[in-house]
Amino acid sequence: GTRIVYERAFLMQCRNSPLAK
Amino acid sequence: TFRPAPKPGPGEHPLQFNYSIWFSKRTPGNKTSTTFGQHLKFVASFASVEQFWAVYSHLARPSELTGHSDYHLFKEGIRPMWEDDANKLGGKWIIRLKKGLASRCWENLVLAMLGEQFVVGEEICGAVVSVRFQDDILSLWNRTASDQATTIRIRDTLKRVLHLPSNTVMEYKTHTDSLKDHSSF
Repeated sequence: GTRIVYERAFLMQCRNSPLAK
Repeated sequence: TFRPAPKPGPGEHPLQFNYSIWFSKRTPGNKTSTTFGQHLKFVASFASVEQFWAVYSHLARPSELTGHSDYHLFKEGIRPMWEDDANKLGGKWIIRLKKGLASRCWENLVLAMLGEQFVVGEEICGAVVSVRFQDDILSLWNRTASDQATTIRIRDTLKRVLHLPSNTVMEYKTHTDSLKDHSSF
């Protein structure tokens, strides 16, 4: 099946999301 | 006590695998009185990128830890010990780091693992950062120590994502060998 792949830059961006608090 | 990862909420980005973080600290003098497993403290499990950051942001960075401390970040369901079925036939890449590099390199390693950058199927089990008095140590555990194509691929990805100083030594060790020379824990 499809693997869920994330680049570092995207993961860093998610850090600032209100959902990540 | 272990708690499974919550389901990713609306708007969250699910990870390929759920993960758990464990913490251990060895206090001087009790090395022989308790086993490794009893030192291991479950911190949290997570299933999405956002859940990961919520946990990670509340943890002390490796450079802020004192003494003989380890973070273990493993796929949910794999205990961070060689006895676990997923680790029995496995091994790990070991990277020794000069003081001052551990926090940044650990974060790079964790993000590469969660983001599925290693592209070795189900081979990755987890990662450990070990804070010691002299150097700090990163290790990345995989299932099948005898699978050389996989271990080489993991090494090459580690080099790419960690941005290590060129003189950094990387060593691969099977868990069986670590047990034999008592170097594991």
